[in-house]
This record gives sequence, structure tokens and C-alpha cells, in this order.
Amino acid sequence: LGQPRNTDSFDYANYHTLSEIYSFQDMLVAENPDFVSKIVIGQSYEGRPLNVLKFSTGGSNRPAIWIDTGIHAREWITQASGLWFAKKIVTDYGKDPAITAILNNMDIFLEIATNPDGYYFTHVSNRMWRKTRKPNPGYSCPGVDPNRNWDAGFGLGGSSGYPCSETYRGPSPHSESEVRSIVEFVQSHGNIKAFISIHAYSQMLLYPYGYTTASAKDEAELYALAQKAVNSLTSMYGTRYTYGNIIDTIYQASGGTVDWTYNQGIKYSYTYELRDTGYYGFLLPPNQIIPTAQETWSSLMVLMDHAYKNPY
Amino acid sequence: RETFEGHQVLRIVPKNGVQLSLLRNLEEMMEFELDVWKGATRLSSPVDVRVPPHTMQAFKSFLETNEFEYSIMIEDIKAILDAERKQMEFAAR
Repeated sequence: LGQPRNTDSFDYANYHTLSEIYSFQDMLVAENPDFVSKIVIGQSYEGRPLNVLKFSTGGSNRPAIWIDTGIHAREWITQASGLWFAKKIVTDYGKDPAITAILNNMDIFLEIATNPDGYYFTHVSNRMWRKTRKPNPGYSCPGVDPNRNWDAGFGLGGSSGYPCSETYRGPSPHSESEVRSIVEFVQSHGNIKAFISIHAYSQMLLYPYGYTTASAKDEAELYALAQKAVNSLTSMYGTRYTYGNIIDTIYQASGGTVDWTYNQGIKYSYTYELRDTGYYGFLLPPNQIIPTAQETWSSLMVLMDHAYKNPY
Repeated sequence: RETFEGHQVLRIVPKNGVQLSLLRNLEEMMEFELDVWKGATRLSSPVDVRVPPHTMQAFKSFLETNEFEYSIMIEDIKAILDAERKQMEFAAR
């Protein structure tokens, strides 16, 4: 009772529990067995599977695009958008020439619940939880900020060494299985060309670096592409974004996801801060989910299309 | 379950460099038990902070002493969370 029978009847305009997200992923795979598969890249600290949906039309180790949502647990609009993206990819393949061309040449990997322990905790105990859930020995405060745990300027300014801080970086780089699993996946794949990590909320599209004021060597191209992607996003509902490198646009943040991916050679490394209506912050009303996902998708298509048309 | 009863989110806009640097240190001000939702970036860019009820008065005094302009972005977090939960339950049914 109350469970959608397929991904057509799934309610994309509402927030969902972790088990509903897992069920959705299984349904999408079952409905599209030749196109969508589920890869379990690891386990969270509490033993939950770290599921990644792979959208592929064939080939072996094709160049790929990675998208993750929900690495910060309380940013519910991101997981909800991830569900919508997954369905959008399936719906548009074969109909929309741009996504069809991309998928005929590249694979897309989508991790919707990147921090499943944290997401579960936001549903049952603390809606405002951001971090992972691994205990910190000697402290009553559990969890690590998984966006400060990467081996890119780890421990520099813009992260905390205090376990009770919301930006606690963890004891060592990649100490969190939720992070380490992505690291191992990216390195073993070896052919990821674009990596997009999605957060909320400040209405920004950002690229490396966050830990240093040094410019990324592809700064000019990354800036121009961000501008183009933001223009596309804004054209849909008028949502205004800022864009630029992380350290100049927000503040210094070390140990961040896309700094690591960029240093691994993934040129098109971007991170989003999704829509902020100005009144709700992390509590964006569910009627904002679909417009947020739609406008974000519009800009994601710009990034993905550019990565496809500019091989390196 | 944490209900967040009495918690508010304040939106603070730094107007000068001194205010900006004070806001950049909010997370270290343990006595207020703040949850910084959106950190300080630049002048005129708003900072959003969740404040629990038992430190609300002290934190507002701190803001007023330092001549910050602020507004209440979320008056009652609990009310929004309750509505969110009801909406999810309704949708699931």
C-alpha cells in the first residue's frame, strides 16, 4: 500500500525516505535492464549500500560523467533532484538528440544517496544533520563532513579539526567509507571526464580550487563553461546563480570533492549549490523540487554536452 | 527525535569588514550553539544561522551590540518540519 508500482507513478514532487530511494533505483533498473544498472561501490559506516546507477548504451570503459547528490545529508533538494535526473535520463534517451548523442558515446554514473547514514538520520532523528555517522573516539559528537575529507589540501584552512564542528575533516584523508568508495571507483574506472557534485543552497556553480588561491590550469575554460551553464539555468525560471572558483566565490574550503577530482585529471569538475528561495534554506518546500531539478538539468546538459564535444 | 521547537533561522547581512570577519568566526562561538547554514562570503551577502531558543536572546544581543542588520528567515523551524512530515505521510498514502 502506498508504494509506487513503477517509476512512472513515482512521486517526484515529494521528498522520500532512503528505503523509497533504494526501491526507486531497483525499479528503474528492472524497467530498463539494457540501459540502467546498479553498481554497489561500497558500504556506509552503518552498513548501507552505496548505490550508483550506471546509464550505458554499451561499450567498454567508455568515457564517463559522474553526478552525485546528497553528500550533505540535510540538503534534501539534492537527493530529490537526483531521483528526477535519473528518470529524466531514461525518458529523454532516444528522444532528445543531445542526451542521446552523449549516451551513445559516454556513460553516466549517478549516486543519489551519497551519504545514506546521514540521510536516514535526517528522517528519523535530526532533520538538520549534515555529516556522516561514524563515531569519533573520545568525543560525543559523531560524524565527519564528507566534503572536507578528500585528499586535496586536507587539513588546510576552511575545515575543522574539532569533531563537533559541522566542517570536521576527519582523522585522515578518505577516512570515511562514503568518500573512500568514490575515490576507489574513480581511480579504478580511470576514464571519468566530468565530475559534478551537487549541494544546496546558495545558487552557485563552482569549480576548483577551494583549498588554494592558485588558479586551476583550465580556469578560463571552466569559467566560460560555468557562465554558459548558468545562463541556461537562469533562462528557465529566472533563478540567478553566481559562479567561479570556490575560494574566491565562497571562502576557503579544504579537502573538497571537486578539488580532488580535478587533481586526478578530471578537467570538468564542478559543484553546485542549488536553489534558495530565500525563506526556507534546507527546508525547501516540495513544490520547489521539480522546478529546481528542471533548471539544474538544463545546466547539467550544458556541462555534459561540452564534456562530450571536447574530449581530452 | 529532535523537534527544533523554538529554533529560528536568522539572516544576517554584513555591512563592513569588521562585521564580515566577525561572521566568519560564528562557528567557533560555541557559547551560542549555532548551526551556520550559509556562511559569510562577502559584504552584503546574507549569512543564515540556526539559533536554539536557549541562546537566542544572548545571540541577538551580540548582533545588536555589534550593530548587525538581521531578519528572521524562519520564524519556527518546528512548524515547517511538522508540515514537511505531514506532506510526506500524505504523499506516501
